[in-house]
Amino acid sequence: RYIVVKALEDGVTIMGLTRGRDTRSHHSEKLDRGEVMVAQFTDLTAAMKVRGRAEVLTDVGRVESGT
Amino acid sequence: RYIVVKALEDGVTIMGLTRGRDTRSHHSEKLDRGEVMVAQFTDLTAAMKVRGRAEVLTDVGRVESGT
Amino acid sequence: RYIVVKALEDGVTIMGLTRGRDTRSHHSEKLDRGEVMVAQFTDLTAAMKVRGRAEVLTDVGRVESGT
Amino acid sequence: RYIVVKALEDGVTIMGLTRGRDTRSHHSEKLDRGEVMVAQFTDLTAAMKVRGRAEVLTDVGRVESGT
Amino acid sequence: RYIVVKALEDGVTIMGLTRGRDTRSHHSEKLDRGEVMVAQFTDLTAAMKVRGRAEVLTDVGRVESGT
Amino acid sequence: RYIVVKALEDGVTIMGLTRGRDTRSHHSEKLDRGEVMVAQFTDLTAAMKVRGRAEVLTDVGRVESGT
Amino acid sequence: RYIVVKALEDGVTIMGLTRGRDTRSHHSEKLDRGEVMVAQFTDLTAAMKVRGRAEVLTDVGRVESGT
Amino acid sequence: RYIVVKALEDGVTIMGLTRGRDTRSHHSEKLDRGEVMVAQFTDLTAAMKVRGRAEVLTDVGRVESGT
Amino acid sequence: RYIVVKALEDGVTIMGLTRGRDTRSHHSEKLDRGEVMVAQFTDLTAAMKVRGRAEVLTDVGRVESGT
Amino acid sequence: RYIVVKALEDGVTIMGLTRGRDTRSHHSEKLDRGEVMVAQFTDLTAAMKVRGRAEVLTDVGRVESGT
Amino acid sequence: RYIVVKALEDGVTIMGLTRGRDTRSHHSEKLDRGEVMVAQFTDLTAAMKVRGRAEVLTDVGRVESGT
Ligand SMILES: N[C@@H](Cc1c[nH]c2ccccc12)C(=O)O
Ligand SMILES: N[C@@H](Cc1c[nH]c2ccccc12)C(=O)O
Ligand SMILES: N[C@@H](Cc1c[nH]c2ccccc12)C(=O)O
Ligand SMILES: N[C@@H](Cc1c[nH]c2ccccc12)C(=O)O
Ligand SMILES: N[C@@H](Cc1c[nH]c2ccccc12)C(=O)O
Ligand SMILES: N[C@@H](Cc1c[nH]c2ccccc12)C(=O)O
Ligand SMILES: N[C@@H](Cc1c[nH]c2ccccc12)C(=O)O
Ligand SMILES: N[C@@H](Cc1c[nH]c2ccccc12)C(=O)O
Ligand SMILES: N[C@@H](Cc1c[nH]c2ccccc12)C(=O)O
Ligand SMILES: N[C@@H](Cc1c[nH]c2ccccc12)C(=O)O
Ligand SMILES: N[C@@H](Cc1c[nH]c2ccccc12)C(=O)O
Repeated sequence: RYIVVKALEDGVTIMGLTRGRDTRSHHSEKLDRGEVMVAQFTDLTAAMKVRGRAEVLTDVGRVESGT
Repeated sequence: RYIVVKALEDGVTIMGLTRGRDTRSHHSEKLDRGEVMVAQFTDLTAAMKVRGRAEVLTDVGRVESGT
Repeated sequence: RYIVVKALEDGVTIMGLTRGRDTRSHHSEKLDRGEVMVAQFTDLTAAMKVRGRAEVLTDVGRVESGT
Repeated sequence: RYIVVKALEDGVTIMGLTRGRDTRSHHSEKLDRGEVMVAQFTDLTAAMKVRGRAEVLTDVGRVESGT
Repeated sequence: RYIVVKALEDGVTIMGLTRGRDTRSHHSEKLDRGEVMVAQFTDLTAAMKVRGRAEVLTDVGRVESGT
Repeated sequence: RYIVVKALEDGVTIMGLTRGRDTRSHHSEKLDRGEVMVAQFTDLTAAMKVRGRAEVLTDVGRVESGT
Repeated sequence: RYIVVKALEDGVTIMGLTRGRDTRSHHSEKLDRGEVMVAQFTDLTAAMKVRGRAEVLTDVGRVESGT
Repeated sequence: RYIVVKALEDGVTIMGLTRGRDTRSHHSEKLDRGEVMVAQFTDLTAAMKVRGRAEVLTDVGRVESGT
Repeated sequence: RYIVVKALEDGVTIMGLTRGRDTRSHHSEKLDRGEVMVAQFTDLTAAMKVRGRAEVLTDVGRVESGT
Repeated sequence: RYIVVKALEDGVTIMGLTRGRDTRSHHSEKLDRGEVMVAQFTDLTAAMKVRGRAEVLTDVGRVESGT
Repeated sequence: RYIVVKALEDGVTIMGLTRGRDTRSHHSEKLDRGEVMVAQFTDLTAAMKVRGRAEVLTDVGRVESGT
């Protein structure tokens, strides 16, 4: 399963949060305006956080992040 | 399976509650306004609690948390 | 599989009932107005009971608990 | 697979009937008006019976029990 | 997989018929008017018979038994 | 997988035909008017035959047997 | 997976054709007008042939056999 | 998975083509007008060919063979 | 999974291309006008090519080959 | 899973790109106008590239390649 | 599972990001205007990034990358 994030501004970040006992960020991908990231849930990534203005498409619906 | 939470105000919290005999919070993620978290159910997380004003999207429907 | 409960008043409780020979409450989560809980069925939890005024969303439909 | 029962009056009962050679009630849960129970089929429970006035939601449709 | 039976009169019976070489009734559940039974197919039950006036809901459609 | 048969007259019969090298009737269930039978395909039953006037509901559609 | 055949005249036949190297008829079931047969594909039956006027319902659509 | 072929004229043929290194016809079934054949893909049959005027129903759509 | 090809002219060819390191044609089936071929993907066939005017039906849509 | 490519001009190419550590083209199939290729993802092919004017049908939608 | 990318300008890049502890680009495919790439998630590729103006089709929706 994956999500799609399209940056609507520069400096959007998608953080991957670890699976297991610890919940920390293992990676933070920076997207500039117009860039699209398609990111799966994996053995490593059990949660994700999106900061900045972006379109976020998922199986359970679409939201716009940012203000 | 995962849910999507978009914070509509600062200080929204998503708590992960443990799977198994005990039901305690193993992690509390704080979201500021506009931030989006996409969080799976895992071997560790069997329930989640959302506090604060947020859009919560799930397979069984969408609700708005907070007052 | 999980359900979503959004408390419409303070003091809503979601009880997890045990799987197996015995049917007793292993945990009772209290929700204040506006709080949202997303709770799975697990090896431990084979039934749930909701008390108080709340929106309950499930795969088989939506009901409002409470009076 | 589970069903949802919302009690429309006090004293609604949901009986779990045993799986296997014998068909007897292993548990009878009492619900007061407004309470909602979400109950799975399990290794123990192969049938359920609802008495009293209640909304019963299932994968194969919705009925109202009671008179 | 299960069916739902809502008794529309007193004395409705739901018979479970055995799986395997023999086809006999292993159990006959009696329902009074308004009572609802939700009954699975199991290792024991490969067919069911409903007598009396009742609403019968299944994956392949809904019928009313009785005359 | 199962079918539903509702007898529209007395003396409706549902025959279970054997799985395997031989195709013979291993059981013939008689239904009187209004009775409903819900019958699975099993290790024993690979085909069924319905005689008499009845509503027959299946995954692939509904027919009325009889004349 | 199964098909449903409802005979619209007397003497309708449903032949089961063998699975494997050989394709021969292992059984021919005769249906009189109004009789309904529900027949699975099995380890033995990999194809079926219907002769005579009948309604044939399948997962991929409905046809009327015969002339 | 199977297909349905209804012959719209006499002498329609359904050829089963072999699975594996070789692609040859292992069987050719002749259908007369009005006859219906329901034929699976099997360990032996990886392709089929229909000659003559017939209705061909499949999971991916319906065509009429012949001219 | 399979595709359906109906030849709209004589001399339509359906080539099966090999699975694995090599991509060559292992078989080329010729269809005359009106003939229908139903062809699976197999351990041997990982791609197919259609030449000539034909209706090509697949899970992902329908196209007409040829000019 | 497979895609369908219909060449709308001569000289359309469908390249299969390797699965694994390396991403190189293992095969480039040339299509002339009107030819249709149906190509699976395989142990060898984890990505494909289409050059030239063609209709490309996939599970996630349809696009036209080329200019 | 795969995505489809159609380049709407020259020099569109699709980067494959590694699965596992490290999140780095293992391959960057360049597409010129009109070229279409269909790219799976694999044991190697757990995320992808698209730069430049392109149509991006996925199971969770369609977006246009670039500005
Ligand atoms: N480490 C956590 C990450 C996580 C997933 N879902 C969550 C919900 C809330 C808090 C943390 C999480 C886990 O594996 O479960
Ligand atoms: N520890 C509990 C968490 C839980 C899941 N669903 C619940 C419903 C109610 C109360 C607790 C729970 C369990 O594993 O089952
Ligand atoms: N302990 C019971 C809990 C339960 C599930 N579904 C029920 C329905 C009715 C009563 C009890 C139950 C069981 O494992 O099955
Ligand atoms: N003990 C029975 C319970 C049951 C399930 N479905 C039924 C239908 C009718 C009567 C009893 C049942 C069984 O395991 O099968
Ligand atoms: N004992 C039979 C019960 C049964 C199931 N489906 C039927 C249809 C007709 C007659 C009997 C049956 C069996 O296991 O198969
Ligand atoms: N004994 C046959 C029963 C059967 C199933 N489908 C059929 C179709 C036609 C004739 C017989 C059958 C079998 O196991 O396959
Ligand atoms: N014996 C053949 C029966 C068959 C199935 N589908 C067919 C299509 C055409 C001809 C024969 C068949 C087989 O096992 O495959
Ligand atoms: N023997 C071939 C049969 C076949 C299936 N699909 C095809 C498409 C084209 C040509 C031949 C085939 C195989 O097993 O794969
Ligand atoms: N031999 C190739 C066949 C193939 C499948 N899909 C393709 C796409 C493009 C080129 C070749 C192919 C393989 O097994 O993968
Ligand atoms: N060799 C790569 C091929 C690939 C698949 N999806 C991709 C996306 C971008 C770049 C390369 C790829 C892999 O197995 O994963
Ligand atoms: N290496 C990471 C790649 C990844 C997948 N989804 C992500 C979301 C955010 C950041 C990185 C990722 C992983 O295997 O999980």
